[in-house]
Amino acid sequence: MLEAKFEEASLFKKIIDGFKDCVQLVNFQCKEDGIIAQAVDDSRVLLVSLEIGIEAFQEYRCDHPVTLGIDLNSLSKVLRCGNNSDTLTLIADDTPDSVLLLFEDTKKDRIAEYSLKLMDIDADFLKIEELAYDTTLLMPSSEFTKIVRDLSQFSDSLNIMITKETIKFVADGDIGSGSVILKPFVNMDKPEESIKLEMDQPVDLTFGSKYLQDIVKGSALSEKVGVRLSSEAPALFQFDLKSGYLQFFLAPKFND
Amino acid sequence: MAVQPTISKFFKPV
Repeated sequence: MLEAKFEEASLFKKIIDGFKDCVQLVNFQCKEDGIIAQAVDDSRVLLVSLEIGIEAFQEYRCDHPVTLGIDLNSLSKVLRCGNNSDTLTLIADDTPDSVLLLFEDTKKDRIAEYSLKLMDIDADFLKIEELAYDTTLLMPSSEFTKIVRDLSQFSDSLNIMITKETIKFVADGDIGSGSVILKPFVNMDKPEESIKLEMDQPVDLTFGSKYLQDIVKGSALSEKVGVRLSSEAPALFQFDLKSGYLQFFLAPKFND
Repeated sequence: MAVQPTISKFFKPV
């Protein structure tokens, strides 16, 4: 039996909105210690990895591991039926063919219940090993989103260059070019606006703008985005939850 | 020509 209650439906909505545009069919693996999910986009380039720890829930109970194969388009339709401030409880039995979504507005004594049919999704679960990174950047997710959206207008590739003192984003395309340069700094009054940089090696990497535009949709989940870069491995873009995270892995383009 | 590697180049199924 699974019973997973979010204090506010808006959290689960933000999680699903964070990756529903790049993947559609997702197996949610529910276990004693929370819910995890993985999915790769149709072009097999972008890997999404989600972990919702039990601390992110108001109440959580999962007696037996259960996998919920869900079409995110269908799930989004159900999530739109609930109000953001409702509590949301996911309920499934041990061998489910559907999952129940229960929205409760405790102030009005309003209860809405929806059943979503599950799917048998044939997808590999990938082993994500801890990788060695050359550079780790922690910056406001809103700032990162703006840079990606602004520069993506110029080119289908976005270049990220990091040296000890400077973070530089560059796009060069048919209509012209653009660049944004940032410096690490600490804002004591508003720590969430700080930019923190840890650099072992400078990096100069090129990413597909299309994929970065998918990644920044996770920004609603967290004020900060962690960006870990390496010339040898896929970059990791991470949005932290109160307990857990939404991660995107995207390999840089390389010159053939 | 810049090439975009797929994720299977780096991560293998469990």
